[in-house]
Amino acid sequence: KETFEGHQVLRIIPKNDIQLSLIKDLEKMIEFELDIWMRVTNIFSPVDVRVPSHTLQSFKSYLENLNIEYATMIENLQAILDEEQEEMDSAARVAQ
Amino acid sequence: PKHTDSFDYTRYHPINEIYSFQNMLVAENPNLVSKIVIGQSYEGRPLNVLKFSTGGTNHPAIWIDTGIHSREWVTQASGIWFAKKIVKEYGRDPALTAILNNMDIFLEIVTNPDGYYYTHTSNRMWRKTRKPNSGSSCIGVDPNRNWDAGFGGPGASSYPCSETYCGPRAHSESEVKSIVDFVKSHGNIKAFISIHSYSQMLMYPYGYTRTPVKDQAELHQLAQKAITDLASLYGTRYRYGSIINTIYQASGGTIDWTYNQGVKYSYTFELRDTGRYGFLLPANQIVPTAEETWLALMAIMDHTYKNPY
Repeated sequence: KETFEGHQVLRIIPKNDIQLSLIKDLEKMIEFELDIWMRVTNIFSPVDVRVPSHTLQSFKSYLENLNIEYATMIENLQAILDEEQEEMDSAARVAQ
Repeated sequence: PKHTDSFDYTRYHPINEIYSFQNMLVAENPNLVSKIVIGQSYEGRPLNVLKFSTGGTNHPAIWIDTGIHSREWVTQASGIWFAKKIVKEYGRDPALTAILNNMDIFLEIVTNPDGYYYTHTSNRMWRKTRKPNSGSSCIGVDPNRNWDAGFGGPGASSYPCSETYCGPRAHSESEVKSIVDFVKSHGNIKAFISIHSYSQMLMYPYGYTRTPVKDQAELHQLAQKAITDLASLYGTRYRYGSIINTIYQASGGTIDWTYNQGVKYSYTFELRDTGRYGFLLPANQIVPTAEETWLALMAIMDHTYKNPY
């Protein structure tokens, strides 16, 4: 089972056309192994990206070098998945 | 549970529990609900569609699907809730009773069963189908880019490893082709509603072109009514408009194809939330999400019933 320990979901908000096209290009940059949750639309519309833990630092530096601001939407994806799984397991136990 | 009354609508369920829910609902309501298998997924799972009908032949119909993107769990969970709601309200809610006395409703809850099973067993983040792509080590096609409407255009990827891979050709995925064949053979579907998450949006065609649809004014006005009804319950705010203007350019999309087939009332929802949890919406928000979405669905179904074409 694939786990997501340390994966983060970042929210990026393009501030101008240059940033918009740079963010559009992210999808093709397979070295970061990004999973685009909410695709780029237009300026000031949020883009949500899941970033694996092993590319997180390099991806953040990439954004910072381009002066693209981001916020962390989900600190550790696995933690939320564990909660979800626990909820399903406990509800299933109650049912049994 | 031995009855859909004791089924737990407040939590997420694996695929076998959804299948048994569907069978129970049919068994409990033989005069209203039947199950149609419109095809098989790549891995051989049945593509189950619940048919809600009060009889008659080839009634005009409304189609609702959830879960075409498997990781969007709140949509399948809402689909289960909708199925039970229809059964509970028929004969009680005058608006729904009038609709069902004259129209059929088709509800496909697990539209991408292979992907949904995979989110429970291997990768919670899986979105696509699970068919291998020849010539690539990457699996799966985005079933919402595989339709013959601007297929392969901008807004989809031709790279098999991409989450928005459109597939080798339009309708290459059995999960998509089965719906295509059903819509064409039925021939009397008047509304088609495909439900996704997340972002809180209600959209109508087109996604593959900026050309406005000929019914834009009516679809826009109905969308506004629908999201107003939705917001009346918990204040959940939705954006609405055409796909390309509201979210992004997307080619090969479901409702672009259905609209081009003549299904005027073609809509797609993006349910909760706006990004606090994204696809991982906590289970305690399933029922509130389904309840508010139901109000928007009723607005669209009521309008469809009252505006035959």
